[in-house]
Amino acid sequence: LGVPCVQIDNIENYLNNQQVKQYLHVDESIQWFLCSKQHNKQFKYVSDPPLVMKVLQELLNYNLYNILLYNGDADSVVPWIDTMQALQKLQVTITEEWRPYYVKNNQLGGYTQGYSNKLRFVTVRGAGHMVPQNDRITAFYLFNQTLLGQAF
Amino acid sequence: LQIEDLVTYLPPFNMSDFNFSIYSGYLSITDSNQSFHYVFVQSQLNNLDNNVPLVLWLNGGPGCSSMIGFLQEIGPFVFLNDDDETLSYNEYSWNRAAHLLFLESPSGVGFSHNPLNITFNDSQTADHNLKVLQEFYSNYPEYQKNPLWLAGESYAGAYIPLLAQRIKKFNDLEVAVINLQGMMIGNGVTNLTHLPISQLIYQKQHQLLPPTFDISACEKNVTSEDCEDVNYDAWIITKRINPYDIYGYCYYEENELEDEEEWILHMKQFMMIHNDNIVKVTNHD
Repeated sequence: LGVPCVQIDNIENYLNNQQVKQYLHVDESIQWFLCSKQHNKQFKYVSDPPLVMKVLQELLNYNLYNILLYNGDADSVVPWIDTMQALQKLQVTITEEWRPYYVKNNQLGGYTQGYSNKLRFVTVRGAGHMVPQNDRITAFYLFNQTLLGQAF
Repeated sequence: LQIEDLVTYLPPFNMSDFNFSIYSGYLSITDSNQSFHYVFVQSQLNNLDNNVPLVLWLNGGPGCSSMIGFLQEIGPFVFLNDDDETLSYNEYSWNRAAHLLFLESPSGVGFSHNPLNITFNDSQTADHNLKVLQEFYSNYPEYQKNPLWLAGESYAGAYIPLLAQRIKKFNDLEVAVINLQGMMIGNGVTNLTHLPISQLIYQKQHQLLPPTFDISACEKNVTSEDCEDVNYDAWIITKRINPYDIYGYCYYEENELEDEEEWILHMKQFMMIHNDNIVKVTNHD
């Protein structure tokens, strides 16, 4: 069904401008599309859902990597409840109860829950699928705090 | 550094006006003809500091271009508003805190080349992404020691864990390790099997579907024909709502409105079937 309702005319026009292609050193004969699956019939992809969950569990078991799963809570394509459902299937324990966090003059940024094995879940209040586009301030805040290993 | 890939001008910005550089070009896998377009954005922090993280960003799909991440989401120059025709400086660019590597993957996506027309899967994409990352390090060895983070959204929920797993296995075998620290996944697809049910539950919870709309067929069996019917009805009803941002604007092309009459007919049929809900549906509409 493609990516309904999303405005991409500007980026499509920009990236298909021949001069921009030259500046980016890309093949000028390639027409840029947002998603190949919708525009290029030769592009085919087969997904393996059980494999992804298995690998996610494997990574958690190593207990080596910090993993942040965040969801804009106004997205109905990959809703935050779907991530919650995945979290319930993973073998992790809750280490910090569901709580609000605050950004931008102490306003509610969303909610977060801590898990064992360096895993954290965060919602971003009012943001859609493209969180950094919908709420630049909160997205950068979460990103920076995570890189620095600091709480939010 | 790959001088030939240095971006000197990104309309309307002259890169000499900034304290960081952007590189754009191709990274190739040696054992195939596939080449992957990448954009590497240096951090605004000290470029010589090996403690500055390197973030590999992947948009989802599968098959969607990471240029969305670069020019709409986390890059230094973005279309700030939906209707903007020119790029603006992004005050909240993630390169304020890290180097950013945008990769168009798998090949055949965005500006990347896929001359083989192969069918991709999650495992193969992960293998290719590891090879491309190694190619990046061979071209930009000064970033090999920097802490690496994998980030992305949507179907990158599948791409990222699998790439992380490949990196772990590579590190277990090789002396020269990739300094992977962590990953950040936004609205990530972790399991396509239960995603349709989550979508329906979410739509009901947010009153995008009528209160009495019955999704039990999908809760029982997501692959059943009854569930297909439920999904179709839900699709018809929510067709004018931006699914990616339910409170946001829904943009349509002129030609997408040609099916207006068909849509209205479907809505009427739906309301006839569920006529006890007509009033509620109308109110919500």
